[in-house]
Amino acid sequence: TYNGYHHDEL
Amino acid sequence: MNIFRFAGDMTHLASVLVLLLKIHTIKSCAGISLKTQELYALVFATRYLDLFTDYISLYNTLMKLIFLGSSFSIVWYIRYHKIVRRSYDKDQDTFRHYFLVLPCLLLALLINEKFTFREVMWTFSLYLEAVAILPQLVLLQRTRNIDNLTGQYVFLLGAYRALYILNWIYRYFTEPHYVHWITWISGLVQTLLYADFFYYYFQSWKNNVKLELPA
Repeated sequence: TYNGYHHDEL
Repeated sequence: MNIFRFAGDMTHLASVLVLLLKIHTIKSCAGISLKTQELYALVFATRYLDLFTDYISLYNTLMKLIFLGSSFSIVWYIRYHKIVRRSYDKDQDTFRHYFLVLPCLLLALLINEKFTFREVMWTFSLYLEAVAILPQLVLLQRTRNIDNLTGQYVFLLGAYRALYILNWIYRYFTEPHYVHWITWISGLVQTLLYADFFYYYFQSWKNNVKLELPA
């Protein structure tokens, strides 16, 4: 994950 | 990435391109709600805050730039382009869209996955996108003859989120721990708001008649 940020959708 | 999500992104891209095509080629925004376009610009601005901080993939970054660029340029065209702005029907596009922004922000502060600035902004963008189409749907009901491009634009915009729902179902069954209730519920509400439009759009396509929404 990206420093806790896990939104990989548009 | 799965086929449903890719199809959803392509449908979303197509909706934006149809709208840009309409505005850029025939220099008209007749039947298009500026308020919905402004809400969408705000949706992308608050959802893609991680554009420069988190690199997910070239595809992801590219699409974010396209959606940001197109939504803001569409707002610019309708507001400031000397020819396009003349076809904007501000007397009909009267939905008080500011009344949508605040409740979505308050709800995002209350119901979110993590109480951080970026996560609240991301959640706000989800709630706002769910209702962003309302000014456009209201305008369509007031605009008697809906031109093909406008009808196609709204149809594609609704279809993209319906495809995303299939993507979420697919990811739920294929990826462990993939659970995002907030995304799923706001995406479902968003798609349901198009339900009656889809019905009349399908009827007009089946009977080969002009698309008209009942007042």
